Amino acid sequence: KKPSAAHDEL
Amino acid sequence: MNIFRLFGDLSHLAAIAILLLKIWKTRSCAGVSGKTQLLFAVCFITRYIDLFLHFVSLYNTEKVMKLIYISASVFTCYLIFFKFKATYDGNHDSMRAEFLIVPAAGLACLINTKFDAIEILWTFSIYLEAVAILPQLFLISKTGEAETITSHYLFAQGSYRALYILNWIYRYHYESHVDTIAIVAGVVQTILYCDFFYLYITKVVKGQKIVLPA
Repeated sequence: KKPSAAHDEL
Repeated sequence: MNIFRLFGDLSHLAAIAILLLKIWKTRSCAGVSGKTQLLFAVCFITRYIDLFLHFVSLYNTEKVMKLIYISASVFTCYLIFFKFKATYDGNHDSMRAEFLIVPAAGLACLINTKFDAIEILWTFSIYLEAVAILPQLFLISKTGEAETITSHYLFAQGSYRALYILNWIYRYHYESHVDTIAIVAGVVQTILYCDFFYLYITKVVKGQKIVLPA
């Protein structure tokens, strides 16, 4: 599973 | 966006609003840990630092939410340490915040996704948020009780990250998205609330007040 590049959560 | 993250963010907003209302209406911050609120303000500023670096027009709700979190937490600290300073229970708010900030900063330098300034700040913010509620829980254990409104604040604050865990499970399953650092810290953060959740559900829901030791 790919780790998220940008943190897209608050 | 999924239902868990939506309700998580709404629960977080509710917590911030409940605390502000409690302090503003009762004109008192008795039973509220100023240190926890300071740590939350630091978390928001270090996590949303991009808002200050390259200001982007408020074209989406996320930017607005970030600004709301930062301004509300700073305003809450202003109420506690300035406007209603006389009601601040400094004697019981005695957990050393440095014991939380320094390890979080150190760990952020050791365990992170990428060793660059913004990423380290984000990681520090995530680790700090996981333990930021400890001074508040410590204060309640020292005073031996929590006002009902403060219990509601804590329940909303704890539920927000618990809902985020469901969001991460959802995103893992449907979007094969994984943010390990946020997940591990979020689980630790939620575990810290377990004792309180038990008291809240067994007492506050029945209209009783939380008195420690239970």
